[in-house]
Amino acid sequence: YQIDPERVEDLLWDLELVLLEADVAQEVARELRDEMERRLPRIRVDAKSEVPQAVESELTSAIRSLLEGRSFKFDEWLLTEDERPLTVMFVGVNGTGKTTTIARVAHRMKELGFSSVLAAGDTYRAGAIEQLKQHGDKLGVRVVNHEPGSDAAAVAFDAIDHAESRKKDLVLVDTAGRMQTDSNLMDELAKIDRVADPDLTIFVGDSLAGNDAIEQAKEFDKAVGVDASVLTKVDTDAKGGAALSIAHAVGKPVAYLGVGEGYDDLIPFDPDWMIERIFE
Amino acid sequence: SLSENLRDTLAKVANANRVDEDLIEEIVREIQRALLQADVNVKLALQMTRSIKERALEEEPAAGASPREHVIRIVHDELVQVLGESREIELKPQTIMLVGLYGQGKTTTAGKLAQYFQQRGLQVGLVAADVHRPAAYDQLQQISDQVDAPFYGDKEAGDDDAAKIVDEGLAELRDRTDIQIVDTSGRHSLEDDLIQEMEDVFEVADPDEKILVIDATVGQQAGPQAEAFNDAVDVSGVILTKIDGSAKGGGALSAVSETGAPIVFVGTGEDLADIETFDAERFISRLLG
Ligand SMILES: Nc1nc2c(ncn2[C@@H]2O[C@H](COP(=O)(O)OP(=O)(O)OP(=O)(O)O)[C@@H](O)[C@H]2O)c(=O)[nH]1
Ligand SMILES: Nc1nc2c(ncn2[C@@H]2O[C@H](COP(=O)(O)OP(=O)(O)OP(=O)(O)O)[C@@H](O)[C@H]2O)c(=O)[nH]1
Ligand SMILES: [Mg+2]
Ligand SMILES: [Mg+2]
Repeated sequence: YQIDPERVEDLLWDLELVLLEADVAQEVARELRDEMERRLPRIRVDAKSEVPQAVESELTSAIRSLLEGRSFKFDEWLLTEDERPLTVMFVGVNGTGKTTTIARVAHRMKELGFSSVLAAGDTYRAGAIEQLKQHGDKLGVRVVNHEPGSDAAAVAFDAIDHAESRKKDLVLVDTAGRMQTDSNLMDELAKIDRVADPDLTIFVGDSLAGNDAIEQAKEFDKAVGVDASVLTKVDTDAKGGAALSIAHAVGKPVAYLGVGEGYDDLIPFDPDWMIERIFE
Repeated sequence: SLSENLRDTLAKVANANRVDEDLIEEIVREIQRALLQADVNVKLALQMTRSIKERALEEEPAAGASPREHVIRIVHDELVQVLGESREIELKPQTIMLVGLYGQGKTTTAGKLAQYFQQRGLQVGLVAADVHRPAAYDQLQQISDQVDAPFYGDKEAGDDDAAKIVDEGLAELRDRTDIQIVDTSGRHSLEDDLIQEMEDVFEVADPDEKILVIDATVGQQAGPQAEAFNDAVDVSGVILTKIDGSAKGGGALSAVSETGAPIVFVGTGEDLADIETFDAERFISRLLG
C-alpha cells in the first residue's frame, strides 16, 4: 500500500501546520515539508490503516535527523576541558531567563561537585544585581558585582580573577538582556566577550518565542559566537518548536531546557523528549 | 464582424479574470506566508486568509486598483477588524492590575505607566505584588525611585502574601495617589496555584483596568495563554512590549481576539520613557513587512 500521490499535497500541508502550530519557525517547517515530500512516496505498508502511523514515524525520523548531534553535553564538556576556571557567558534578548538559567546551572554544577563564581554582568537593569545576589545567597555561591552602571566587562574580568585565585571550576557571566537589533548594545556585548574571552557562550532563548527565535540566535552568533543554547519556559506548554528552529537553522546544539523557575528545573536536551511534545 | 469583435472582447475579459484570479490566489498565498512568519496564530491566519481570498474574488476592486492593491486593501481591513475599536486608558483615578507570562515586561511597564500618567498631572502609586521572583521588590522599588512615585511592598513577603500586600498597599496608596498600579508575578495557565493567586489579587484589588502584558516575540502560545488570563480576570486592555526588536507581534492579534480587549499601549524600549499609545496603522504595516 502506498500513499495516493493526489493526497500528498494536502498531507504535506497538514504536516507543515502541525509544525507551525508547535512554534517551529517557518523556514524550518518548510525544510521539513520538503524532506517529507521525498520520504512520503517511499512509504509502503500492508494496510491503508497503517498509513498515518507510517507518516508519523517518517516525520519523527526526519526531525530526529535534523536534531542529530544537536545536544550539547555540558556536563561532559566540563569534564573534558582541563582548563580551570572555565568561563561561560550567557547572552540573549530581554526577559528570556538568562539570570534564572545561571542560577540553575550553578545549582546543577554544585550537585555534580563543581564550584562556581557568578559575575553580575547586568549592570544596567533595575534590581538585576540584587536578583543574582539573592540566587547566590540561596545557593551558597559567590557573586562578584560592582556598582550599578559600572562596566560589565570589568565585572567579568574581576570574577574570573577571583575564580582563579580561589581555584573555582566555573565562572558564569550574566549579561543584560538586549535586542539583537540594537547595534550599540551588540557592540557592548562584543566588548564584554573580548575582555572575558569565555570558553563557552550560551544563547538563552525563550521557547514562547515564535519565528523571532532564529533571528535572535543568528545575530548573537554573528556578534559574539554562540556555542550552545538553552531554551527556557518549556514548562509553559510551549511546544518547544523554537528548540528545533534554533538547533537546526542556526546550527547550534541545545544544552538544556528550562522547565520551571526552581533550581532543579533544568534538564539536558533530549531530542526524543522534544519530538514527543510536538506530537502530543 | 460585430459578433467576432464581441467574442474577442469577451474572451479578453474572461482571460483577464483568469489571470487576475490566479494572481489573486498567488498574492493571498504570499499574505498567508507573511502572517505566519509574523507569528499570527495558525488557525487565525488560515481563517483570515480564507476570508481575504473570498472577498478578493467577490468584491469589485476600487477604480484603477491593481490586483495586489485590491488584496492589500482587504487584508488591511481584515486586520483592522481583528484589532477592534481602539481606545486609550483614561486619565482618571483608577486601579490598574498588570498580568502576563514570565519576562514579558510587566514590572518595567508598571514604571512606564507611572511616568506616563505623572507627565499628565496624575499622582501614581506602585504596588509590588510579585512575591516569588528574587529581588522583584528591589526591581520595582528602584523603578519607583526613578519616577519618584510612592511605593508599597514587603521585602520579606512569603509565597502566600500577594493578596495581603495588595490589600494593605491599596489601602495605603488610594488616599494619596490618583492611580495605583499593581504589578504581579509572571505566571502561565498550567499553574493552578498561581492562577488562584491572580484571582485572589484581582478580588482584593477590584481593578478598573486589567491589563495583559505580552511580548512581541510570543508565538503560538499567545492565543491559549490570553484566553486563560481572560477567563481568570476579564482582561480590559493589552500592552504589547518589545516592539523595538525584530518581532512582528502577530501573537498580539490572538491576545486581542481572545480577550476582546484592544491594545492600549506599546513598549518600545527598556527605558521608562519608552511607551507609546498604540498605532494600528504602524502595527499593520510592520506585520505585513
Ligand atoms: N516557567 C518558567 N519560567 C522561567 C523559566 N526560566 C526563566 N523563567 C522566568 O522568566 C522570568 C525572567 O527570567 P530572568 O532570569 O530574569 O530573565 P533574564 O533573561 O535574565 O531577563 P533580563 O536580564 O531582564 O533580560 C522570571 O520570572 C523567571 O522566573 C522557565 O524555564 N520556566
Ligand atoms: N527592549 C525592550 N525591553 C523591554 C521592554 N519592556 C520590558 N523590557 C525588558 O524586558 C525584560 C523583562 O522585563 P520585566 O519588567 O522584568 O518583565 P516581567 O514581566 O515583570 O517579568 P516577570 O516578573 O519575571 O514575569 C527586562 O530586561 C526589561 O528591561 C520593551 O518594550 N523593550
Ligand atoms: Mg537577567
Ligand atoms: Mg516582574
